[in-house]
Amino acid sequence: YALSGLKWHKTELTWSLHNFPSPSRSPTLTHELVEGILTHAFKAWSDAAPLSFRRQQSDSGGGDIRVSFFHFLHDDGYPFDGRGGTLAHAFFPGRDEVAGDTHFDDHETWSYGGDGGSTDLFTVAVHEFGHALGLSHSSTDPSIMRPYYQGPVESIHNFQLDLDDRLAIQQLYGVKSDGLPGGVDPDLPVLPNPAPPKPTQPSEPSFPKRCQGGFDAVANIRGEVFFFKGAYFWRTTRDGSLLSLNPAEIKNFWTGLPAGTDKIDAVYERRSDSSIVFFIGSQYWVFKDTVAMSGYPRPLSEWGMIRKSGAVVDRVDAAFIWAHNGKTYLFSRGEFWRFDESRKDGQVTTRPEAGYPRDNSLWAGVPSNMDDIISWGGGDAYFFKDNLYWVLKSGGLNQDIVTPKSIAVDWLRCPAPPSTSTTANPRLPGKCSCDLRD
Amino acid sequence: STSSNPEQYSSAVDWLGRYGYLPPPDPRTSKLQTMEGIERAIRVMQRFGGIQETGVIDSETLKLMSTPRCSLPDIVGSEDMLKRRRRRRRKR
Repeated sequence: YALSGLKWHKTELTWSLHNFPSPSRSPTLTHELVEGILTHAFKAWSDAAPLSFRRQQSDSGGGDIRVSFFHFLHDDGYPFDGRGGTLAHAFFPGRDEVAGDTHFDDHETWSYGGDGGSTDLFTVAVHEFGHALGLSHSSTDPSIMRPYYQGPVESIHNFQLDLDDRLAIQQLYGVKSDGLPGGVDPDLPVLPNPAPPKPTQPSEPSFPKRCQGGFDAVANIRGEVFFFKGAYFWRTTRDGSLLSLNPAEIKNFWTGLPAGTDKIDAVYERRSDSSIVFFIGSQYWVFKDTVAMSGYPRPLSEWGMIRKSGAVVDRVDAAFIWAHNGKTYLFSRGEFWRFDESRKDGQVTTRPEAGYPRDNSLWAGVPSNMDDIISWGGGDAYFFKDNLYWVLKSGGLNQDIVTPKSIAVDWLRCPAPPSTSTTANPRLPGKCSCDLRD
Repeated sequence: STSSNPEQYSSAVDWLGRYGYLPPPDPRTSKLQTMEGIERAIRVMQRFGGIQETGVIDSETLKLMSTPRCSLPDIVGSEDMLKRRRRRRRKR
């Protein structure tokens, strides 16, 4: 078992029920049944430790453990997610206002017995009350404190906690019979003091503005999108969260690039070994995680990219792996090359496939001189240029009309411009592509 | 490979972070998650969940990740619910 480090410093606890599950979603549960189920769930803990639970009316303040049914956002910072997924949560004991509060997701179909695709309220309530009393999740099987829903118990009237849970609750509150449960003083050792608060740093005005666009490179690395601009980068997670409004300095995060690096041409995560490849000018670096591997930089000419004109490629404008086929694409000055980087004899080959270069214009509907490209979402290709991005659906190459969207608004948490204007087709500046809203 | 199914991979990393197996991301104080770190986190998650420890996001792992569960993290470190709540309250 695992303890949270927090407990109630009393054994006579009060609880209250602030609402009931929606009848439309949990039609089998009457109010009386809900009250009975919750009472039995508390009894599971009071049977194993010298605890007592007395119900209070919700309008009298609610007592120590306040039970509610909520859906989605409910003002505690931990929104529910609809049916399935997360079912409930509870706050550990303490003096905090929310301590002991126990919330159930009202989008679940709660039931007594948990049959027919519903969720058994009793087992989830016993689990959550365990949190409200100070227990964390346990990896032991059997234990009611395992984090995953385990289905209904055989009989709530005869339900008894498993040994793991009994030892945990007795460690905190002692045993009911005479004896010494978990030592003479079941109180936990004092927790270390939290780190002193750090003063808020004002935003550095010299940082490049993320809302202006014009990124040097954009890359999907380990499921996060990195936007490089000058000597800085921003980072967003898959769910669209921007980790900070302020950028981080490239040199403080990516170790091994030359001092004074103030522009990254292109970056991508290599498929075969998950190393990260940086292109700057006529050189490239391979990173293992955030540190450049020894032996780099190496000349870009090693990639064997020869222009149609016969010249050796001296810079890379964009690089990405197309999820559609797993191949690596490098773009330079209006032409692109394709690579198969699957490992052969333990080596990653960096020679372009036959038939390349080809013209960027083959990627219809997007700018031919893009800033960078990534694969994202369900394998779609995202083309970035200035402050706009275009999405080519998975496997698509010839989508004549691809409506661009704002990088600043969609990726970097910038306000939308006050009015919309008709978007130009990047290939035909004089021709407009409109949708219904425009 | 992280590139073969980026959505599935990102979802798994998101899940590992939400339930305490990976540290919370912070561009100023934390490193990029290393492949070794993610593999280690997957192994801990698999051990905690009682399934075979493979270190990769296999079908059993995905199945466990999609099982309905409690919102609280399994690994409670400095980012446990109450402390986050207190910090948010202080900010407010």
